[in-house]
Amino acid sequence: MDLSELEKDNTGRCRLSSPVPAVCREEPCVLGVDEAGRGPVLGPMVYAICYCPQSRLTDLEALKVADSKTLSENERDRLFLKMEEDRDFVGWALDVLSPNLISTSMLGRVKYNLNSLSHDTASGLIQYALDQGVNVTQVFVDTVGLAETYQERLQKRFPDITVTVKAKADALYPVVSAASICAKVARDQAVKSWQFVEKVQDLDADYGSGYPNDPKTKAWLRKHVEPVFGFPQLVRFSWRTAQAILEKEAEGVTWEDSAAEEQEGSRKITSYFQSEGPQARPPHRYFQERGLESATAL
Amino acid sequence: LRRKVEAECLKDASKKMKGGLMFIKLANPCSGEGAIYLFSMCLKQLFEIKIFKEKHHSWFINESVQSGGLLHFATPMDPLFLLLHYLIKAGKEEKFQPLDQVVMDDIFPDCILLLKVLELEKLLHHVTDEKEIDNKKYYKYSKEKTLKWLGKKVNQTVAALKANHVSVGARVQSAAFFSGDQVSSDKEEDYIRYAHGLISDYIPKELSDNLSKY
Amino acid sequence: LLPCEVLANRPAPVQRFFTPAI
Repeated sequence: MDLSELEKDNTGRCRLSSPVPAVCREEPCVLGVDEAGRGPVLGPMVYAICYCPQSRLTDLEALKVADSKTLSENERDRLFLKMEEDRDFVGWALDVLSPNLISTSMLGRVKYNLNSLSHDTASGLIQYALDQGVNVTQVFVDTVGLAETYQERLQKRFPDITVTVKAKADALYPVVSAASICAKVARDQAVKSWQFVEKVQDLDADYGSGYPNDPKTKAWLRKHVEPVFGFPQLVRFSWRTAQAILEKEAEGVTWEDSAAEEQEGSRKITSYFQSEGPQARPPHRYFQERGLESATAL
Repeated sequence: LRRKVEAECLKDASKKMKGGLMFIKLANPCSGEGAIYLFSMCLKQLFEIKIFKEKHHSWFINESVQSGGLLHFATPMDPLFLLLHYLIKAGKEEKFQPLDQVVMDDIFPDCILLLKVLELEKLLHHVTDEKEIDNKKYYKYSKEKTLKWLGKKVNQTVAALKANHVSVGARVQSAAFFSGDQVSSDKEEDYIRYAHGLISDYIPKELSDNLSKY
Repeated sequence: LLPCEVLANRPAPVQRFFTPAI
């Protein structure tokens, strides 16, 4: 899988896709959606779709794309290659969401939580397939959050398609399992070949699976936390695991709109009773508006 | 370990002496309290030091982080504002006096540097009456002349406020969030009031009130 | 000059982690 676009800039998001098989523009197609890397505290989260004509579902099943969770990494890579070979009837597309995008969405002033990000990414990929001219008639999605609400939302967005949202959809529908394989192959490769934009020395890439309870991952996080900059951008700063380490190991930072402001505001009331010098006139608004005051000491 | 970034000519002691740059403490002409100024011996010029001090800032200085994020500005300043402080005080004695007996201050002894500013005599014409006896000049503070001089300052400031599109109208929460078009709706009187207020940061309260009437 | 206050004066690997951009 060619992730060179991601390697160029791994702080945003990038879309990869296979060519659209001609048959998928003619015949009614089934499309599966799944993601990989939802839980880990580091590395990208990858959303993938995989689609093929209704009539070729048995061929897809013959590829043994059984429940991707039971497959090893090598088996997944091998299966992905086989799907690539069968590109005359199987198409795929994926969205790689970088850890930085995930963190900044979740920590932004206007919160954009992981579920919304996931739902929007999945809808975006289905729309992408339609825009590419794939004749999608059925969609199967592995659920994120409440299956009913998610299904309702997708059905509303795509009224001409039969949408099925189910938990463990990758074990039920081969086209979802195939999507899951694409997502996992992409994520494994992205994590393995991660280009650190931080020129971090003595960087060992031995961060384990990336799951918060993986001792290797926890050790790696503790080893690479930097008191002022936190972590390399491989890490999802919005993850509790990461925040817990930052709270312990990193310096505090205050922002203009940080909570501390309110607390400071309350102190201001008391300061009314401390006279600020008999006739100390405040500086003219020209200076106040620009945060300028006289220097009484260097 | 507090770190600072400063110009070479300030950092290196020898260069500093050569450039004749000295940080001095003088009486702030409005409050009378001590404030920091920069004096350049070779330019014979006085600079006011203002600090940009806003919450929630810090510096990256090379390979270090520095909390506070202060920024010091040196701005050329008309030394008459500081000399006025002494001339007004001496003026109360209602007699002509030599300058070196007027500009004296045991709290801020560096005030004598003000006597070295460029074209001092020309400056004094704006705010004093003078007499010459045996080639020695004697000065007495003139309120009329000073108000006239300050009137000119207000006009110059009004012109500068317009040229720099400074918003003088209804108070905005910060000049940074200002769209230029509203400036045009500001009235002349707003400019004069704003300019008077700005200059009043550099003169004693009583003179500010007289200037307001003037 | 940062739009936030890091509550410390200390060495920091600025070159490695901070790429100024306009």
